[in-house]
Amino acid sequence: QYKQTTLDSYFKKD
Amino acid sequence: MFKAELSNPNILKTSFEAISAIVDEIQFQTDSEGLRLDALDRGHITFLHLDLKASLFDEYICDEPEKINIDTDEFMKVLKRSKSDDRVLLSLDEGNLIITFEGQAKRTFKIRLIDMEYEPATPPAIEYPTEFSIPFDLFKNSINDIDIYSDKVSLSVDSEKFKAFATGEFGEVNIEFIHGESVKEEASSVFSLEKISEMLKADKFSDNVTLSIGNDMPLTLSLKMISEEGELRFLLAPRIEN
Repeated sequence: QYKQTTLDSYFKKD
Repeated sequence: MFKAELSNPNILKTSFEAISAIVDEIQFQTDSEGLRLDALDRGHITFLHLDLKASLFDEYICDEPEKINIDTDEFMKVLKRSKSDDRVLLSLDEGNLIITFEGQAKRTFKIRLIDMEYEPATPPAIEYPTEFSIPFDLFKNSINDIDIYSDKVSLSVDSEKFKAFATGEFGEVNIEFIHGESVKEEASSVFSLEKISEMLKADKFSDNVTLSIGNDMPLTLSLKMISEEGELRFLLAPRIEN
């Protein structure tokens, strides 16, 4: 089964 | 003062066919360099970036940077009323974006500016193992082929070929295209077909699509005008195996 991921980890601020 | 004039409405129209399918509201940011927008959808699955350089416009005036917040459906409704040979003028008054179509008649529409719920996201820089271009029509056709079988598609690339693959209850489909580009690594990820289809609504922006694929990484899909005066770029989060 596949689950949809989000982009949240790519938008994390340092 | 902000004023931008285009000799036809097609770039805006095709861009917002996709943008209005993905996000409800956007913020145009204008300055002397041109007009830009960055937006992330509510589910944080698709990010989009539009960049239209000042030189793309027949006339472009922007004395000081402006932030123009609008509802994308309302803007699309107006753009749909344009004719392909209309000139388009964008300007602002107190509280409205003014869109004027000049053709047989001069037609002026106003859209109320809105308060944004979210600040526009800044595009992340992602390092990819691959980047290659394929014809837009070929990619769109592949997605339509896949749609017979599945709601998701596996996109992969190696040094020779770009491949799209899907399997479903009643069969499977495999598309291969020799890309002729310099790709040194192999990469493969799975994506929602529906989300890719939303991006491909911008089908008159560019004849080619540039794709960047990694392994279980977001897809970057970029449409660039030949003149490099305009770019519409998307980032799509992958589906990954549980």
